[in-house]
Amino acid sequence: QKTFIGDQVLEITPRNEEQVKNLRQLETEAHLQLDFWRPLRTAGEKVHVRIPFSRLQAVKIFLESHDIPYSIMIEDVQVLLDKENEEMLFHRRKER
Amino acid sequence: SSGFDFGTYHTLEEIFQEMDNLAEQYPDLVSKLQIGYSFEKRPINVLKFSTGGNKPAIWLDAGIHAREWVSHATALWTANQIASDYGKDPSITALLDTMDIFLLPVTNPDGYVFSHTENRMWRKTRSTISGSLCVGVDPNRNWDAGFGGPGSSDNPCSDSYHGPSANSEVEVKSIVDFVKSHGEIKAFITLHSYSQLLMYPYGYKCTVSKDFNELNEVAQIAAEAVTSLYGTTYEVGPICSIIYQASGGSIDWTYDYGIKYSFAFELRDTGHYGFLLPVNQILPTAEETWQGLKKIMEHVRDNPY
Repeated sequence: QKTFIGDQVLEITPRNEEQVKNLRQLETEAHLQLDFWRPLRTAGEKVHVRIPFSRLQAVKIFLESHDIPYSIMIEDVQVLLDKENEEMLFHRRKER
Repeated sequence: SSGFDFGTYHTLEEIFQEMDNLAEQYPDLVSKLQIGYSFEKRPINVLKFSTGGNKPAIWLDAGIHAREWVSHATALWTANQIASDYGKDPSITALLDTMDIFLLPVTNPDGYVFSHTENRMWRKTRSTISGSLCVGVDPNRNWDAGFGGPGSSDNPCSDSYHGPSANSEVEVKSIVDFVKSHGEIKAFITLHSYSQLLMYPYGYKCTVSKDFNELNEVAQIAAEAVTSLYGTTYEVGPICSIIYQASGGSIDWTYDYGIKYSFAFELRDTGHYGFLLPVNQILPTAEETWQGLKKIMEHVRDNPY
């Protein structure tokens, strides 16, 4: 099973069209393997992006250097997945 | 009576088993039919709710995007609700005395299994494309509605890859064939997650549909009903203006095909979990969605065309 250890989901809110343009540029960089959970639309609207652990530093530096505001929405995707698995197992035992 | 827990996520086998259980538990109302096979030869199973005869029908589907697990879970809860409400809830009873309901809880079974066993973040089908190492097509970019246009990708490695041709995905074609052969589908509602939206056509173009006013009014009423239970707020509008331009989507095809009441739900994520909505939010999500679904279905029932 693919793991998502250390992957984060960032909530990014571009302030203006220039920042939207910067994010569009980021979106086209295939090597970053960004997974846009909530798509990029216009300035002022939130974008949710899952970023692999290995690309986190590069993306954060990009955002900070362009002064694009962001916050961490999910600290570690794998932690949530492990919890999801545990909950499924718990409920399965309960059903039996 | 099967002891099935609607408040958790389940594997495909467990979902199929529960569909059989529902058909067994309500033999005069519920039956299971297979409308095709997925790319990896899994059955595409639909629940039919019918009080007999061939009536005009409402179509509901969920999980065309594999990782949106709360939509599958909501669909299954909804199936149980429809069955148990018939004969008790006057609104559902009147609906099923007038119309049939078809419900497809797992539209993309290969993707769903893959999301359980290999990659929880999988969205697409699992079809292979000659000449590409990448697998899968976004089945909600594969319908014959502005196919290949803006908001879909021609890169097989993209999560929004539209596929080699419209209806190339057997999961899509099976539904298209079913809708065409049935001939009396009057509403088509698809469940996605997660950004609390209730949308109607169009997505492949940014012009309003000829039924904009009516669809908007119904959607507003439905969204208010959703909010009434737990305060979850929904945004309402055409796909193009409230998400982005997206070509090849299911409800655009159904609408252009003549199914006026075509809607897409993006279910809740009030807690910022995205596609990883905790299991304790499944039941509230299903319950509130049901309020909205009922409003749409009642409108369809009361406004034949």
